[in-house]
This record gives sequence, structure tokens and C-alpha cells, in this order.
Amino acid sequence: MAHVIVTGNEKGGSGKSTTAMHLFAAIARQGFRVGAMDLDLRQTTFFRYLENREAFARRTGQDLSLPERIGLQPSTLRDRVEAEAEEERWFTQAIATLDASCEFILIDCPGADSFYSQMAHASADTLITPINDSLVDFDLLARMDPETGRVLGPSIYSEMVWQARRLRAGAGLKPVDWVVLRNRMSHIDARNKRKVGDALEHLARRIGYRLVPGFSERVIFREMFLNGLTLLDLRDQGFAFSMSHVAARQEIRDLVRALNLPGMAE
Amino acid sequence: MAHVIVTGNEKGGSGKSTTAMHLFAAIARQGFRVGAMDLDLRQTTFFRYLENREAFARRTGQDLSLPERIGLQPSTLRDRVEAEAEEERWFTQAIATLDASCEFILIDCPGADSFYSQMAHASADTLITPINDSLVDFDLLARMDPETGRVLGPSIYSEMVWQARRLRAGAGLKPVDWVVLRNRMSHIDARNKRKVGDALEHLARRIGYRLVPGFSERVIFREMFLNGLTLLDLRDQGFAFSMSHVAARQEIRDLVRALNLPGMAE
Ligand SMILES: Nc1ncnc2c1ncn2[C@@H]1O[C@H](COP(=O)(O)OP(=O)(O)OP(=O)(O)O)[C@@H](O)[C@H]1O
Ligand SMILES: Nc1ncnc2c1ncn2[C@@H]1O[C@H](COP(=O)(O)OP(=O)(O)OP(=O)(O)O)[C@@H](O)[C@H]1O
Ligand SMILES: [Mg+2]
Ligand SMILES: [Mg+2]
Repeated sequence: MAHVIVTGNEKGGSGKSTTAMHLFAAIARQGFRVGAMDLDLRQTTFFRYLENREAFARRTGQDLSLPERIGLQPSTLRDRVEAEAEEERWFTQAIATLDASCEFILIDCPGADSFYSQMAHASADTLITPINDSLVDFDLLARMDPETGRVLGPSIYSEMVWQARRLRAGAGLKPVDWVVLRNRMSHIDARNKRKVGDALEHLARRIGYRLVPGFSERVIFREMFLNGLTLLDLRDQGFAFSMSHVAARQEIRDLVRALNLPGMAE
Repeated sequence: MAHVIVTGNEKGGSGKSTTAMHLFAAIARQGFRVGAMDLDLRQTTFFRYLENREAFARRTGQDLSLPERIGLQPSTLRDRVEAEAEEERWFTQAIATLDASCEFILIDCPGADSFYSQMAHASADTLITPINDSLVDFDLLARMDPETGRVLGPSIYSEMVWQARRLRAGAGLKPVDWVVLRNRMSHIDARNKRKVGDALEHLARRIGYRLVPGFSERVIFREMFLNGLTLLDLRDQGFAFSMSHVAARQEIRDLVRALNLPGMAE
């Protein structure tokens, strides 16, 4: 049974695709067979990153790790209920296919509440929600009282996860491990950072996720997109590491360790 | 005839809602009557920012500028074609209502290709596309050759804008003024910044937008979300300005000037 990891957050630009790509690199480096699905059917950022990687490998004659990918189409049926039934079949088939040959399946979700995204959230053994260090992003997890800072109640993305958990429980599957990580953290902005950090810690207990070490804002996390490379590939590519790269690599290691994935070192 | 300004970018987290809010504050300060629509029907970040502003004004007994808001519902009809026809009616009614009483209409779009978003793009007199300083974000505007840096062709969001332009031309409306602005710019990362900047300048001529001054990454653009305030409100609130605030205010001024909006000073 492959372990399904989903990157999800209805909030756009929180770092789902970036996290999916770097997790893929980390897991593949340990020799595991990884399957991948990209449910952001129009942008396909995660699959674009992987296509770029494949093209770079071909161009340079190198042997870079790649996942087994299955792309999905949106249903074109006019009736909404029939369209969802069709998508449910396609999604289930894709998971079954990857499950047969992979130890991990990485599914990147769109910044939207699509039906495929809902299916992925219910299929996740590990659900990873990256979030910007921002009260604007936080607003999709929970409403906060502007005067006291107290959490007033869950917001639309928390509710979406809750629905997925109910579906999962109804199907008799073990509970999802929901982890939230802060992304694009600044080294400054101490006050806003602490405010968001405290809010995320309090909310963790209330809505049932755990907070894990995340990523700083570092251009190394995005500047090699066109070649499909991550900083984990750099040593093999013969690059010298800067201090920022060493710190970035530690951030990835800390995340992987905190995820407690089955069979993984660190 | 109200001047319609749309913040659009299918890429999530590019800064559409942040730009919409700060533009609202800048336009309202000049005494214009502003209408607003938020087409991100689930997240409604722009409307949440405005609700927070309204609540803050009530709490503190202040008189803060607010736009005339019209919220839309998604159609619940099961047939896709009928649902779009219904949404088209609701959208057109909302625009007509705001047009009757406002000089500017601000429409914030979701990070997705929804039908309402397509209608907004065709209705825009000014279309503002914020974008992160990132080749990952750039990928939704155009494909780039990883070796030469040349633009290979338009990508899904450019195509969406092109479709909207055709609809607009077919309706006999004057051409949209499409402006792109860089958002969340870092003061460092010189090489990646130049690479993305050059790419955006070359693409401007090819797909028909103009590049305008954008925003740096500054926590002031997001830390007052819970009170619905922007830095433009701070002087009235009795705050002292830091160097970063002065620079941020200049960024907003430079953007407003570059937009060449009808009837506006600066
Ligand atoms: N830790 C980081 N450091 C630097 N840049 C980052 C980091 N994480 C993400 N980015 C950049 O931020 C932007 C958004 O990231 P990404 O595309 O991974 O988010 P997403 O949640 O997948 O967005 P969407 O909702 O559109 O799918 C991209 O330009 C990406 O390159
Ligand atoms: N110039 C800026 N400086 C600091 N933070 C910013 C800036 N612009 C945007 N942000 C933050 O970046 C995140 C994304 O911004 P925003 O929500 O405005 O983007 P969006 O395009 O509306 O996203 P979505 O696609 O989800 O609608 C938010 O956390 C916001 O507070
Ligand atoms: Mg993504
Ligand atoms: Mg938004």
C-alpha cells in the first residue's frame, strides 16, 4: 500500500507545488519509487517542474530521478453530478495504478475547491498544508478576533479538511496526519511572525493538525524551475554550496524528519 | 460610465486581493465613489479585508471609506450551460447596479479560471496582473526556453486574457489597458530578479501588456488585515511613519500614476 502524501491549501500561492517538488526530490534520493499526480489541471506547476527536469536530463544526458506520473482530465459532461461520478472513477483508477508500483504517491492540489482536490484530501495518509506567514492566509484556516487575537471559528479550508476526514472515516481508513508548515518565512518582521506563529500553534490543538518546521523565503527554492532541479540535486550537479543552500537543505531535512514517513531515514 | 478595474492572475497568491485593497484605499482617498466585487466566492479575501475595515470603523467610531459592495453567488444549476447563463445575468446586473452610482468599479478575481472571472476579464477597462518575481509564476504567462531564455509561446493565463480581449472586441468595447506589476519583490536576489524582469519586459511587447512599478515584499502590506487598514490610513490613525512605510506609500503612488486612471490626480 503506497503512502499517499497530499499538498493542499485552498489559499493560492501558499507553496503547495514547491513543497511537492522538494519532497519528491527528498524521497526519491532515498531510493523509493514515487508516483505523482497534479490536480491543478490548468497550471500543472508540479508537472511542469517535472517536465523541465525530464528535459534537462535528456539535454545533459544525465539520469535524474523522476516519478511515475498520471495526469487527469476534467470531465466534460454537462451534468455536474455525472461529471463528478466520472472524475471519481478516473481518480480511483489513477491511485490504484500508482499504488501497484510505488511506495509513495505525491498529489499536488490546486488553490481551489475542485472535486479532484476533495478526493485527494480524503485519500491522504499525510496531508501537508503550507501557509504564508500572513494573517491573510491564516483567514482561510480560521477567523481571528482582531482585538483579542482569539480564534473565533474554523474557516473554509479547515471545513474542507474536516469534510475529507469524515469521508475518510466513513471509508474505514486510518486518520490522516495533517501537518501545517510555514512557508516563505522572512528573517525579519518579528512581530507579525510571532503573531501568526502563536495563532498557528493555538489553532493546531483546536482543529487537529500539527505544526512542523517549514521554509524560509529563499530564491534557491524557485530559481532552478526551468531546469527542474532542486537544491538537493546541486551537489550532483557540481555546485558549491552557499550558507543559504546549507540552511535550505537543513530545512528540507527537518521537514522530512518531522513527517515521520514510513521506512524513511531522517 | 464607471471605469472598471480588474485584478486578475490565474496564478495563486500573486497579490490580486492585496493590490485590489490598496488600490481601493488610494482611489477612495481622492474622493471617488468606488464599487467593489469579489469573485473569489469561497475565500472572498478582498471582501474579508473590507468587512474587517467596516467592523474596525464601527468599533472605534471612525468614518473610514468603504466601497459599495455587491457579492455574487455561484449558480447551483446542474447543467453547466444553464449555470453559466444564470451567472452571466447576475454578473451583468451587478455591474449595471454599480455603474449607476460609482465612478470606479474594482473587481478582484480568484486564482482560478472561473466563469465569473472570465466575465470580469472581458469587462475590464484596466486589467491589473500582479506577479511574484518568480519563473514559476512567469510560467503561467509564457513558456521560456531554459537554455536561451527566449519566450517559446503564451501560456494559459495569457490565453485567458486573449479570449477576454476577443469577447471585448466582439462587443465593440475599447481595448483593455493590461498592466502587469511585480509583487513581493525582494531587495536582494539580484540575478533571479533581473532574469524575471528581463523576461517580463520582452514579453510585454509580444503579448500586449505594459509593465508598471510594483511592490516590494513588506509586512505593512498585510499586517493590518484584521483591522481592514492599509498604510494609506495610518496617518489618520496617528501612526508615525517608518522608512519602509514612506517607501511603501511611494510604491502605491507610483502604481496609481502609472495606471493613468480617468480623473485622477497623481
Ligand atoms: N520557500 C520559498 N522561497 C522562495 N520562493 C518560494 C518559496 N515557496 C514558494 N515560493 C514561490 O512562491 C510562489 C508560490 O509558490 P507555489 O507555486 O509553490 O504555491 P502554490 O500553493 O502551489 O500555488 P497555487 O495555489 O497557484 O497552486 C511561486 O512563485 C514560488 O516559486
Ligand atoms: N507586497 C507584499 N508584501 C508582503 N506581503 C504580501 C504582498 N503582496 C501579497 N502579500 C501576501 O502574500 C499572500 C498572497 O497575497 P494575496 O492574497 O493578495 O494574493 P492573491 O493573488 O489574491 O491570492 P489568491 O490567488 O489566493 O486569491 C498573502 O499572504 C498576502 O498578505
Ligand atoms: Mg501549485
Ligand atoms: Mg485573492
